[in-house]
Amino acid sequence: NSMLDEMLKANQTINAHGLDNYQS
Amino acid sequence: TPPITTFVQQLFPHGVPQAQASNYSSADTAVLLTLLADSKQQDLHANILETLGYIGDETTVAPIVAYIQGGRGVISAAQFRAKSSGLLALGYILNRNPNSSALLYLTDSLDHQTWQARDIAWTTAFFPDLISRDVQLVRQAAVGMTLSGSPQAAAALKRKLSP
Repeated sequence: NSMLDEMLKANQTINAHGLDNYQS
Repeated sequence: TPPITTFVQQLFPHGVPQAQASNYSSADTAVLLTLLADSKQQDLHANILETLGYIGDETTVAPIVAYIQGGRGVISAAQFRAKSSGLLALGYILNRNPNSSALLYLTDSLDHQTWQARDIAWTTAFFPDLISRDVQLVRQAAVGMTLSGSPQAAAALKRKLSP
């Protein structure tokens, strides 16, 4: 389920670096 | 920084810019919620919901949920876009408030049965039936959970969406 994997990866990145950094 | 009403009246083809929206605070949410209650302002509603998300005030979870679930009959494209933005906004609020009630709402929203049980009385011209509408709402809730960056949200995504 690659879509779920992508979502989990993005969730982790946002958790580690913050939503602000993820979006900019 | 323009007044909040001027800010949300702008056209943002790529979505509301988070850096600018973050200049506003809980002091501005009352104005935004008033505009959200006015169906004549529905073209602004998607911007308003995104901005509420970036402000990240827990007290706006309940009105956002009410907005998503409220309405009757065939709604406009603008209203549907706004309801979709509402699910993302709940994710942003969860990002700022790890104990937000948005976590439970979004977790429940990953089951299409939950949407059936919520007895949503609106539909749009885009979807041939209510199942397609609910599948889209589940997808949008999953995106909200993703954007929250919440480890509990990740666990719920894994639990509910693993094949």
